[in-house]
Amino acid sequence: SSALFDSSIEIHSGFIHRRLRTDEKREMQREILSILGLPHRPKPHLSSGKYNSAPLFMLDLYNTISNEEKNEVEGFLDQYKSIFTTQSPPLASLQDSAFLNDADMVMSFVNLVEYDREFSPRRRHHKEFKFNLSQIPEGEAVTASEFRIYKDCVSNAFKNETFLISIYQVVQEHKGRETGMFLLDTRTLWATEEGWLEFDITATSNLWVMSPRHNLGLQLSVETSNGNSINPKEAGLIGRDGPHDKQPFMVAFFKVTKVHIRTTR
Amino acid sequence: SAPNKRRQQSRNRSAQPQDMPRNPNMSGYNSSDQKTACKKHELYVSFGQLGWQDWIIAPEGYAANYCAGECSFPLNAHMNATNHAIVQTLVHLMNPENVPKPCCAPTKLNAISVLYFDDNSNVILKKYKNMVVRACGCH
Repeated sequence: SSALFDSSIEIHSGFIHRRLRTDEKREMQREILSILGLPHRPKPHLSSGKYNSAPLFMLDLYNTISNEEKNEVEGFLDQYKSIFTTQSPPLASLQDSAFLNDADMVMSFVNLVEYDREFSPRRRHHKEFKFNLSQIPEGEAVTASEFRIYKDCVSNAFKNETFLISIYQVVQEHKGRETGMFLLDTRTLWATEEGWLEFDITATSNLWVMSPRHNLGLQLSVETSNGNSINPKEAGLIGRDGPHDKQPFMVAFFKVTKVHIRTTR
Repeated sequence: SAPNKRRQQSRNRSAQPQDMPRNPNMSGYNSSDQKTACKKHELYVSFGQLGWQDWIIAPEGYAANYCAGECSFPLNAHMNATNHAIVQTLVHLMNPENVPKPCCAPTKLNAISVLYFDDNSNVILKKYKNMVVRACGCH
């Protein structure tokens, strides 16, 4: 049977079916891509990306909205199953489900920062995160956006300690001068707490989509209850060198503001 | 206006293309009518067989389906026939050379969600409206 026509259908439909020629198959692939709103077939670099936290989170959302098609999905996702079944509790929160109901598109973004930079002594423990929001399809508006980072339980010297975790938007960068930052969200947590932390970065994401040159990334800092700045790793926050399924990422929920009209041929 | 004989005939034709009669003898349609009547046909678009499993995470494919078959008189025996389809049939009967029969087309469409990677290995979950034919009818 061809890629598009199931051989079992051939007998019942009363239509004469045949295998598609290569050029016809390519043409059909092009048409389906066009329906999906894609100019070409994406070619992701997935050395370890398939098992990262972002695809797993998105799969969680997908399963939430695709209960009807559950049977179809299960067969295809054997490769994800072993990892996915170990995810407990689910990655997506109730708030995410609420955002999801209102969204036409959800997109996760991988952190593009590969190496730690040297910051000023005052901010030497800050961690930097960058996301590429420049390729959002036209007519999509951000309705909600979160930065998500996983926190492990800390059972060392900080056992009975609380941490103040702060997320900043980088607004200005000058060589040799202090970086300009804007505080977006904070969270106070016990050292023993464990799970995904969600920080609201909706306004910042909107700015980055509308004006990509303002996208200078985010910075994260951790302070103890007596105001000492510590390395986020000491507070149990998982960074680039942590497990793939606990990598920090960003997720944005979009609503269509313009109707996508396919070009007439 | 249709002659009485024809009206009587149309009353006997009670089969609906969407639901095949359990007992073929109960239907006014003969076997060729059943084969050609406007109805929903199954067609599965497999992303896996298209060789797209490296970038489409889910679903494996979708039951796209399609509508095919003849929309011929009497249309009122057909489920979901529009008023326009009836008018179109009448005009076709009066001028078969120039006016085609009404079209067998979707009357009810459903959405699907697709989860896929983009070029930057970001993941997109998008809802696509009107992707799956749930019901067909004459337009």
